[in-house]
Amino acid sequence: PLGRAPPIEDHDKHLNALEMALQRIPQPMDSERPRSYLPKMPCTTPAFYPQQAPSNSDSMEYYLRLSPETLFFTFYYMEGSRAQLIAAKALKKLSWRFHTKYLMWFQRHEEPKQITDDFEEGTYIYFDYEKWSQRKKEQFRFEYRYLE
Amino acid sequence: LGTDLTTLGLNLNLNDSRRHLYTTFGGPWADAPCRTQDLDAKVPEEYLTN
Amino acid sequence: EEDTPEMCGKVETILRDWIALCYTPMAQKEPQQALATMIHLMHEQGVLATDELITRFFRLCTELCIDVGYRLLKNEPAALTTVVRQRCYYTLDAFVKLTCLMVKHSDGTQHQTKINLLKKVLNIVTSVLHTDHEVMVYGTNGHLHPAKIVRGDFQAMPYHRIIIIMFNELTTPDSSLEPIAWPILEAFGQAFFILQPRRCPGFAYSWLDIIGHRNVIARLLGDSVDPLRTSAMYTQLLICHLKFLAPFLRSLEMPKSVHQLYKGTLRVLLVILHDFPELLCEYHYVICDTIPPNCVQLRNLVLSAYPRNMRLPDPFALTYKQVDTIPDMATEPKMCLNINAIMNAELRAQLDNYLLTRSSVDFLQRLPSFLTISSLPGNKYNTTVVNAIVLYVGMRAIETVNKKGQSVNIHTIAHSAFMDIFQNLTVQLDTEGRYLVFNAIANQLRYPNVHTHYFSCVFLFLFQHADAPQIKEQITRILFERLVALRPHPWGLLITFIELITGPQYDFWANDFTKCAPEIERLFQNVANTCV
Repeated sequence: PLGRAPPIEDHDKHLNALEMALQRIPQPMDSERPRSYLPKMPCTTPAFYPQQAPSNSDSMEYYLRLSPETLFFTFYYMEGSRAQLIAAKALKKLSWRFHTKYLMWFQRHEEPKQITDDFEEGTYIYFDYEKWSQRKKEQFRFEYRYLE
Repeated sequence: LGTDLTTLGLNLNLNDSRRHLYTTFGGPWADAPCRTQDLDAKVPEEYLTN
Repeated sequence: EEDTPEMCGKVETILRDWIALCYTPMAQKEPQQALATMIHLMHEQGVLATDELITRFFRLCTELCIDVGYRLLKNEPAALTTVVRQRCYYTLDAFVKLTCLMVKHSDGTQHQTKINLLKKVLNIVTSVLHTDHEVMVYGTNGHLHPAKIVRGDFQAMPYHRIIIIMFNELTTPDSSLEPIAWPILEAFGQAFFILQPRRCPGFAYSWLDIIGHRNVIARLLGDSVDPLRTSAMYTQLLICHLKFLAPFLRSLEMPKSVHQLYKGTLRVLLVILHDFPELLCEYHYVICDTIPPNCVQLRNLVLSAYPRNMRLPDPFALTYKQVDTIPDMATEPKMCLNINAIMNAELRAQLDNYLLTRSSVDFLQRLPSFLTISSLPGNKYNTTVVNAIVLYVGMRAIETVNKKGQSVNIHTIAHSAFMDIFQNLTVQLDTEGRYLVFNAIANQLRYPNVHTHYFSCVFLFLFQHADAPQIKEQITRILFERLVALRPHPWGLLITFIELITGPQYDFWANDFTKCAPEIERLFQNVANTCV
């Protein structure tokens, strides 16, 4: 009901500047920490792919439904993120334990043959991040000083 | 008549109204909230394996 | 003074050495040690000898980093954008890291030294940006050294990166910075203010990206060290942004660039409404003062806010009599506003005199002149003064009712000096002026509180006692256009409109304007069906 207002003094200047700036609108990565080991590479996916994460994907319940390998990927390749934290918690719930010297996750394959105050020894499954597979290690001594 | 504000990509889930939107807000140009892997978290130093 | 080639060379060497050092595992594990190495080098090179040299050092560093960004981004093909941007970040992040370490570890526990250094760096970054912006966007070339490369269009990204990464780094909880947490935020707030869109429109998208960043919202509103000051600062920044956007929205100029900025603004405000509604509650007056009258949904967004601990009664399940008895309807809303400062002293004095004595009819006749600024249609009145008079008179009216030991209702607010003001303005002003007055009244229809109650009664009273049908039509229009817009809708707006269309004393449906066109009639029926 008031009709159009007359343009302000710097109107055209501001609009031109805005039009130019629209070509270079900020990207999400501009305010994110860079990841040198696996740089993010945005890809356009087909429209029928889900374009958003599921709404409950920020929960422990969701992560507990993921396979251990997915959890390992999240742990090693999403460092310093909330995803890594939840993946680590989920792995612990699945009885995996992080070895702070070898930087690998271990799980008892059977009840340890020996348990002391300082270590336990027996057969373990561990996830080898270099070979990217689970492997078995017999007569392994897991020193508790390296237990995360 | 304005914009349907439920189409701006913010999770306005009324059942979860106690959760803050800002913690996962992807910014004014994002069509969706941040994914879990995009959110920085303080992790134990040993987790920084790379 | 011009920068000497020697100085430029020293700074470049230092920056290169730092970049080579700061990404090594040693430096990442022992950053203070890495800093010590660099400080030693910088002392050797003499760049820290005086305050002037320190300033020059940081300015040359900034310009070097920006230059790197421009060179890399200049000819980027779209496919390499991610790679190119990451290469930019490599240099920018290193510079930010050096700066932040120097701020954190400078001069032991001398906190003022740290703040002074931060302010210096932010000053430098903002002035380099501003100069660059002036040259690149507007083509002026006041101070740029001729030897600098000609860059082409303004690139906001390097500045954006420096500012947001520096903010994240220096506002992360850190025991060494805790004593100066507020001065750090204040310094950044100043920098944001200097870079506001009205000063650097080419930086507008980056600016809103920064203000709307989850970490900025967290530090200023979420887990703030000084909530009173940080929320005031954040509101000020929102207002700066709205002041930039307002002329485009008011003149209905919505090319893609403005539309994108508007959409981003809606997102940020929606987050604030959801997570920090109290901010919009407490500052609604100053925010709405900035929003053009035709921005209905934007304004509704602000006015729909209500305190998180409040449960709103269902507006569709209440009678107005019940509304009168809601305890919250007698409560003063919390407002961060000095009511005595919202209009000039002379007008206030005359208004006070009339409200006290109710004797100067001459004042009532002259009142419109206080509001008028031009004869240009659409721009005749000072909206800020209109809003101020309406709120001021309303608040004084409520005070008076309460002093008499009464509660606000349609009978206690009638036939008073305060209602004279509203009725007089309604009758004396033209359509445009009346629209603004009614807008100002409708801006107080919010969550249950005494202002909502009072101004709801004012609308109902004015409607009931209007001599001319165009006054009833305009009141209806003001309410209706706010209701027909997409959600959200303020609670007070709903209860007022519901009462208007259902109260037999208003005889609403007998008015011709409800049937002036088939589409309007249908629209009214739809809204009425939703409301009743």
